[in-house]
Amino acid sequence: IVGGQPGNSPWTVSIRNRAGMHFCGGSLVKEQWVISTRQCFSSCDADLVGYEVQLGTLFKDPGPGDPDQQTIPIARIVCGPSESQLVMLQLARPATLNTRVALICLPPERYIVPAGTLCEIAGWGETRGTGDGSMLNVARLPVLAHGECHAALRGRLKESELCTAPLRAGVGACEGDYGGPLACLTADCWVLEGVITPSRVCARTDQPSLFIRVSLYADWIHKVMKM
Amino acid sequence: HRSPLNDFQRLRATELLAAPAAPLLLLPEPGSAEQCARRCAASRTCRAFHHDRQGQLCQLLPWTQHSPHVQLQKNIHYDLYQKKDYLRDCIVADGTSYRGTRATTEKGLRCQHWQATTPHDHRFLPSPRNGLEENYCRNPDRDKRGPWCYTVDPNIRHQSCGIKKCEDAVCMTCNGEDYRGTVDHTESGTECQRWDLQHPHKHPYHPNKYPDKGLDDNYCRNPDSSERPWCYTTDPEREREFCHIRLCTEKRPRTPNITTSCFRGKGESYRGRVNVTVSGIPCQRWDAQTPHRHHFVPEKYPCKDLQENYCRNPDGSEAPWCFTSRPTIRIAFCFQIRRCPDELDTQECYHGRGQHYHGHISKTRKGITCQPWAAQAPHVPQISPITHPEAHLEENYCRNPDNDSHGPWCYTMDPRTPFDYCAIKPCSGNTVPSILENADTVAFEQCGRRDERLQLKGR
Repeated sequence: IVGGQPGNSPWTVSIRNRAGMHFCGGSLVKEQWVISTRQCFSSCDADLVGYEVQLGTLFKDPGPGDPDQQTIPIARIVCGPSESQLVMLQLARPATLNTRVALICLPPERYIVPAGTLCEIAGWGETRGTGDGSMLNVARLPVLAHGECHAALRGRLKESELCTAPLRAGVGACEGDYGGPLACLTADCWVLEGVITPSRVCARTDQPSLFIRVSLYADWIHKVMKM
Repeated sequence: HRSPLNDFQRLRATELLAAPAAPLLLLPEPGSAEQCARRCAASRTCRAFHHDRQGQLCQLLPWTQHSPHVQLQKNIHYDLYQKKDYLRDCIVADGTSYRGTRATTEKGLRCQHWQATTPHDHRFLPSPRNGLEENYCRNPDRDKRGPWCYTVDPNIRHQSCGIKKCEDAVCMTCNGEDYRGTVDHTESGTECQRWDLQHPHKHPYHPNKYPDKGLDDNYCRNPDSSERPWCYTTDPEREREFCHIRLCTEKRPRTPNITTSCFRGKGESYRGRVNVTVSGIPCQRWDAQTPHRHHFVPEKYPCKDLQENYCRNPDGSEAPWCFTSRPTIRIAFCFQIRRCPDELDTQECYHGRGQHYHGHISKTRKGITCQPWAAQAPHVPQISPITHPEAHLEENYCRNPDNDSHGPWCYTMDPRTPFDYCAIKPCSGNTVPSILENADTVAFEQCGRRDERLQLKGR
């Protein structure tokens, strides 16, 4: 996260490969389900033996003594509808919810988050020197109206995407944050409105940031968890 | 510090089934796999043993899978350990320990039974200890040329069998990541440690954790994309060492399915020219050691195409990556490279949400065959012709009985994939409007709440 600061985002998880290295973020939407992005995974039937999610700690690589850390193996990957670029990861066992680990809400189906809503992104990714890369960083971004964004991107905005406004200070996601949440405050609850996907440049000051619009896939998410 | 298991080859979840006529004389005894191996090595007749991991029991066996009237069978309760010497079809050192079943000479002559003294009389007679069985090639007198036998040709008394050395039997391509031969000594001759043991050296490469790296027994392997196969050694003073494996001389295999404008899977076949990270930092050249020292030297990885400073994936990481030109960032994934589409082409399209699609497509977008709607396996359906009689759930054709906004779907025949969308696309100009613009009508339960004080403290 560029332009953020250490903070608490109890639904943000770190996804780690067999070497225990953090390589992408994710969001805990049910005790046993995490949402991330397809871009981070080699295939929809990848063998994820040895891959894990880490929750409940603010540190990217916590010491063994961190009392709240939970590390849970990933049991299965389910790819979302074709254009969604989303995946759901089923954990081998449910996460334990506490002050450090919480569920993020899912938006109603096809809900459009109003422009100007207070949102934030979170992750352990690259800070480009603007923060402490060993900690979870959180940055606030305001939602940009669909039409405005569509115009700013010269008509290249898809219906499956949502935008946040560029900030002159350069705030945004970067390497290692992909798959993490764009969480927006709605009715006093934090809702997973977007998922961070790679863009050509981090924290642009001259263009909106794009996220996958989760509400478009809320029915698929519920269906996967039900099935 | 060598484990007695070093002499054994393990087959997981497998048992040896012998013909009923051969009763097992020994009853199972308690013990770890290593204790079993020690007992088997001490026994004159034992050639293999079953190890019941759960019950910690072992059953010594006087035969192997190469013995007559014996066959392998899946059995999740046992791991089968067989003495390597009886399984190998190659030799170590001069082959005096060879116990394979080859019975012809290098010129193709049949071997004379050791028990027989015609056509050639001799003094190497079988005993319970010397392994002179049937008419198999053996090396009872440490002949430098390896195992030999008397021949059935009266004019040719004995001949070498020409059995290859193990280190030459199986060659390796590229950096040997796919090598699956049975060399189990390092280039200095030190014996390798088993991958499934943590002594004398603790290590992260557990066979269960890396199922695709072939980390069998104590054979040389290359799980971390080093320049060639290696192993942890049984010498406490030397943690790991390369092995000497012959490089295949025939033409280097072509890298399959090369892509340049996108990447497939982990991107190991990506050969495009993207040379910056997502955040726009130029990549470091692979043939440079600054600002980051590394071992991926292009000359040592000829198959990985480590040209210039292009994003590549020489080590099986999650995606193409590079060392960056910024001293503070050692590596970065090049996730901005697009993934190649990996779905089937679609012949048909559907209108709206496809609720009225009644075509005959019965494959998912990944090409998996659909499960019949009326079937109960591999997935027990929540939606069936009984629960949705009006939905035309015929055969295993793609349908949309629950008005899924992403189109027709089906349960699949892949046990790991309960359902998936089908190889059918929405007809063009077919969008479903988005709704719910004001937040007042929205309510949430048991989610999205956190201790905001923690947020403020930020510590």
